[in-house]
Amino acid sequence: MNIFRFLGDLSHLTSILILIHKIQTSRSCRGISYKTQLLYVIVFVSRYLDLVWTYVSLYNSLMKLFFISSSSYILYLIKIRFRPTLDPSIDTFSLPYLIIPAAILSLIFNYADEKAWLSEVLWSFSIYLESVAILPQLFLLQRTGEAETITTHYLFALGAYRALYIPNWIYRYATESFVDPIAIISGLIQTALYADFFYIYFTKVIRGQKFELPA
Amino acid sequence: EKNHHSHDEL
Repeated sequence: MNIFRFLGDLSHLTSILILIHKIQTSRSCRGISYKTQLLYVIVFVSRYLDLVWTYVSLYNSLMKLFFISSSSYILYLIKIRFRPTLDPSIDTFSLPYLIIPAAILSLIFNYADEKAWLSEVLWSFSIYLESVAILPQLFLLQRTGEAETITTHYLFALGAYRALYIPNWIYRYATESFVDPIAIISGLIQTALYADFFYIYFTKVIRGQKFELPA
Repeated sequence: EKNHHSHDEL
């Protein structure tokens, strides 16, 4: 564990707490993509179910439990509790375009060996799917052209999580010769998808302005 | 050298 990874995980955890806070205080899931949240549940379940048969550390297991349960809870809030506030007409990104390529890639590029096939394929699937899971949310943002400030804080914390993993990988390569090409390449793509968002967040939201996309 | 199969990252 190094500082970058720890801050990344903390940022990830914070993003989820911000999102739950936003939905509960506004009693609305306006501006939130159900499809992106559904993808995160798929990502977390396919990657973190290994907590049943793999033990890394107490920290690792607790975080996995947190991510599976909190993302499921968010899905419940959106789909059941505050369902009337959901507007499916703007959340139109097609999920098969993301899930099918991620599934195919995971069958081709994975770390499977004779001992572990399914768990390794599921792991790489979750990594590929995570790297693009934010797209329905960014697409929704693009369509509405603006966002509540709290939603932009959520997106910033979520993007910062994977961005912080990049110095972590550099650090791990330098100190333990650890290289995970699947995670690194997907992580770079995932972070790059936030480039536009980060730009507007830093130039507008941080200065107290409303998040609005240029017309 | 640690291998990537350990998946110790979140």
